[in-house]
Amino acid sequence: ASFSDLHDEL
Amino acid sequence: MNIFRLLGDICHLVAIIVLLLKIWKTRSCAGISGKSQILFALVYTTRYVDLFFTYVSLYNSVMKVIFLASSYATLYLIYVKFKATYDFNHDTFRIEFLLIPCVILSLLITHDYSPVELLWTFSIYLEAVAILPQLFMVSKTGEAETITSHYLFALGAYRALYIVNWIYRYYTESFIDGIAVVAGIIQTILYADFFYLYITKVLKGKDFKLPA
Repeated sequence: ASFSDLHDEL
Repeated sequence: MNIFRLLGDICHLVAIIVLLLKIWKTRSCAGISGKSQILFALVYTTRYVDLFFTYVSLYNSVMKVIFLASSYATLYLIYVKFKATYDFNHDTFRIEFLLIPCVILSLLITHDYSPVELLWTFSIYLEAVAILPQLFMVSKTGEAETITSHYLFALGAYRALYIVNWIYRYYTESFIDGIAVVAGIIQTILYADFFYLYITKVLKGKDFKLPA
């Protein structure tokens, strides 16, 4: 999974 | 997005705004740890580097810009504009004792070794301990202005709400990120005694003073 899929939180 | 995470982000935003307003209105950063604010600016800088090359949502990007801008604005107020009111005698926590272990830990325990992932992991670990210089300063002065205690409460509540968000996401999306959860639990535990004092004192209209 891409970075923004893994880290969609602030 | 879920209600717990939204409430958490709102608490986070409120904390940052309350701090900025406190310093701006009272024209003083007495009782505020500049070192913690340096660490928070570092947390947002290392975590939001993806701001420029990934797009999650308008909300996500707007909040990141607000957090980055307000954390640097706070640093400017503390170390430039109201430098004369900065209580450097009590803001003595050695932040290198936080930075170095976080760098090492982010190299030992991380999802992968791409630069942006390492920066994200470092920011998660650093955020867990970034409040320590501030809590240390409050313990040294033995008290905190009421507005500062509201700032700390909102800041502590934000990550506590994120823990609820992670539980919710685990059961609804089977999504879990062990690094963020463990660091978030440690971060929230660090506020435990402060939460106790805040609820037993400040909410009863008393001053926030540590038992002598």
